[in-house]
Amino acid sequence: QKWDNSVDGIIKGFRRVATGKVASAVASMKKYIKRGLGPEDAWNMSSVQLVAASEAHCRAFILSTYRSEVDRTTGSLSEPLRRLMNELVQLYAIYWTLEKLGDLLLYTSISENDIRELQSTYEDLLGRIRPNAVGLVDAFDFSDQILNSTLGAYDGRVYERLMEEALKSPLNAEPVNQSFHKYLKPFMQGKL
Amino acid sequence: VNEDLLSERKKCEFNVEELTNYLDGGAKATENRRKLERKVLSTKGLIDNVPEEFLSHKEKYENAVRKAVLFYKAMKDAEDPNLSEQERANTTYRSLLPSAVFKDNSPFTLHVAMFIPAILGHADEEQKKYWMNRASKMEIIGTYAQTELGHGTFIRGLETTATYDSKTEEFVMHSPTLTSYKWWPGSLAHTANYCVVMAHLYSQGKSCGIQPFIIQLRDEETHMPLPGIKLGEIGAKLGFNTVNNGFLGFENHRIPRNRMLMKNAQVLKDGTFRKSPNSKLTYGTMVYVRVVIVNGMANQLARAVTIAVRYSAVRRQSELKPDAGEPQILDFVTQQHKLFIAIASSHAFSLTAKWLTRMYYKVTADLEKGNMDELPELHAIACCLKAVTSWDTSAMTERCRTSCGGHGYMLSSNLPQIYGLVTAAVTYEGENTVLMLQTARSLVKAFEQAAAGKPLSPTMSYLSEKIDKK
Repeated sequence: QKWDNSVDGIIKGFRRVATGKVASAVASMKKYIKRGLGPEDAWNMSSVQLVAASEAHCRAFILSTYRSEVDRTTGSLSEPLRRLMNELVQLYAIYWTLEKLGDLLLYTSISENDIRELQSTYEDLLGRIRPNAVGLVDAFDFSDQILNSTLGAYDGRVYERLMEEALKSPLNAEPVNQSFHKYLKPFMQGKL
Repeated sequence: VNEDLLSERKKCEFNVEELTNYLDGGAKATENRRKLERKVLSTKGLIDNVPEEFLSHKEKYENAVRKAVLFYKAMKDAEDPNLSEQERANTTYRSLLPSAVFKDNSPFTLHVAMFIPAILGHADEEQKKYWMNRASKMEIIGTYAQTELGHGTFIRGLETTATYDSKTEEFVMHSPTLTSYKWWPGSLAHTANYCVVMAHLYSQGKSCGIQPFIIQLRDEETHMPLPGIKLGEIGAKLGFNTVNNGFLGFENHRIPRNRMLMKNAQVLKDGTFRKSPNSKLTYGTMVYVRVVIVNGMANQLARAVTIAVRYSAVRRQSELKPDAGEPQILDFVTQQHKLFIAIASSHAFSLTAKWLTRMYYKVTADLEKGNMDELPELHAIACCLKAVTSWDTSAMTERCRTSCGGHGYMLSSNLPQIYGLVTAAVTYEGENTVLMLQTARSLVKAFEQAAAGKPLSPTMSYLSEKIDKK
């Protein structure tokens, strides 16, 4: 089948990878059984491939569910938000396509040109999402108490918070720690 | 507010509140969640003045117990009695309230997350009435002990024994080896006084498989461990240090017959063992826990990426163009590559968890009617989803941390603690590789069914396409 760079095309591609990996793992088990191994040993010998097949299946499933759930649930959203939700789906699909190129080259008809086009679309998507990045994380709506972080508070007072927290260190409660008199001073003055 | 963040918020092209409502499942759900969070977080003494990391191991636990009691009461007081069950579920679906109060989790977590579900899943009606009454009022604090020092995911390998003595109508609980000691359960060390224990049942000299028992561990007045029960804490870990993980051993400890939870299997007075009509009924609880984990991964990843994106908007570094000044690090495409996938993944996992929840309730309803057709499919997809989402969340949380440079290494950034919480999910509630192999077993079966021209379950139906074409 001809490769298609759309999200639906990518989902089909991931399903072909999963099918190919399951087929390959099954063939591997049969090969080991033919060589005289019992089914349990053949399973163990093929288990690396079996885990890879499960992962491929799961990635195809998450991707298709993400796509279909966004389609199903964003109908009543405003146009800018619906567009952004679809861009995130596309970003997710292309990210994993580029991460799993080896598998896709093995089991689908994806070509060098397709990959170059996907890479370019991916970079374009990053640029389109960039102005909305802070808005996207603000929308998770975590209060500062729930984030519990010097770096992530809503007001962005990062450096002030880092210093405030540092000052809470019990070591900062006194200018000279007792270890100086007990250990460092005698050591440095050769009195040990 | 930092100027860069102000300018980012002005640039935003969509209505942030609209997205928040979408993620919560409606404006009403957002309102309810915020109301709950405001009420609980305003409780005096719940948020630490001194950061937890500066306390000793023992102080951390004691502080966590203090806060657990306050938190439980605050949650009860904040609960809106007028909300329906569905509204209540929506209110807490995205809430990370416990993570705000306990950086390393509550010592009561297992009481709610495992002890109560175990009673609901394994107790018969009479037992359920008695134990749920006590557990829901927090008259007793419980946990769930399955994993042992020598065996975890492989349940049939558990060594703790429960031998029925028909003369006294008691079970004799025993830990025959060091490796049979229960190991890991949260709350077990010094918090819980009751526990659901999974043990290998022997009756009339025969093995009757792994069965659940509810066992009193500590005296209700003095909190001292009962005779024949050895309890302790397992020590410091990468995360979850206030959850009070413990070990438990039995020395021929006797419990009455009615302490075996008998919904799915029974031991009669004379020792006759009645097998469960279908052992698969107990899969439901395991699947439910995995649904919760997938949703938890979505929420924790959202928390990590919120920290990293805001920091990346504030932090300025290097020069993209000569003499143009230091840009926000969020302008570097490598930074966008690291972070935007985490936002998308959080959405993907959250929507997948919602799909999985719907399927779980459908399959559970079918099970009540005796229909188990879709249970294997649910089990297979829940296994791999728990594994892949916890792997991805761990990797992406760690990437969020490193994307904040050296400051992400500070405990005060909270990114190391979030990593500690999420990476634990790779090995708890079924080690990931083992879970992936369980999914693989279903895939191989489906592949062979497809080859034989038989219909496949919806999530695996694509496997037959290639075979059809061949």
